[in-house]
Amino acid sequence: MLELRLVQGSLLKKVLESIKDLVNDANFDFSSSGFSLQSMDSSHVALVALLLKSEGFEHYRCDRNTSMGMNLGNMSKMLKCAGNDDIITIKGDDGSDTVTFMFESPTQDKIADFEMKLMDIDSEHLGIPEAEYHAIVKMPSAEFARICKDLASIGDTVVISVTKEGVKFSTRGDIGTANIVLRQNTTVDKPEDATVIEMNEPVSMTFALRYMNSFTKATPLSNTVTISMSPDLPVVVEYKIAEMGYVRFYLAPKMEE
Amino acid sequence: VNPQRQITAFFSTT
Repeated sequence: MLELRLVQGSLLKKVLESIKDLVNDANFDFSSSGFSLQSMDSSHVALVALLLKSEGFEHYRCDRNTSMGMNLGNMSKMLKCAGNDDIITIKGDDGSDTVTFMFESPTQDKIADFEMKLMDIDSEHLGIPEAEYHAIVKMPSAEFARICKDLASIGDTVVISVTKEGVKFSTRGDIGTANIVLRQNTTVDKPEDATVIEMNEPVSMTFALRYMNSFTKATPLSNTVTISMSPDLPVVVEYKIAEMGYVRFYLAPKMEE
Repeated sequence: VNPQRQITAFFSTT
């Protein structure tokens, strides 16, 4: 028996919107402490890891660990039928080949249930070791999205370099080059507007902008994004989900020329 | 063009 009631149902809608274009199908792993998902994109270049802890739910019941394979496109279609203010409940029964999403309007005058077919997904689970990163940049998520979008109109790859001067995003393409430098800026009215650079050692790595732009679909989940880099490790682009968990995107670097 | 590496080159299957 599985029953998860999320008062802020829009969070789940936003989570799906942030990952559905990157990953087609994924296993949702439910346990008593929350649910998680880990999946690579079809070309095995990026990996998404999602965690939503049970504390974030108004009601959370998971009698035993269970894994449900879902097509994220289909799940997104169903969740789009929930209003932004709706309470969303996920329900499942042991051994069932379906999952039910229940949507309740805030005033309880409209209740809908959508039953979705589950699927068997044969997916690899990767071990992600704890790492000490050379540099961790925390910045406004909207600014990061803007930079990725702007650079993608010039080139296909971005070089992200962190030095004590700041963080530099560079690209080059047929029409020319672009460099955007952000300096550490903590003298802002709101903490979420700050750019904070923690650097142990300078680092410079190259990534495909197509993936970075896909990650920025998680921007509505969080005002800030954290970018963690070490040479010869995938970059981690993390969007924290308030009080509940995170969506993390891992992207393998390009080889340096 | 910089060749793209894969995630599986960094993280192993559990």
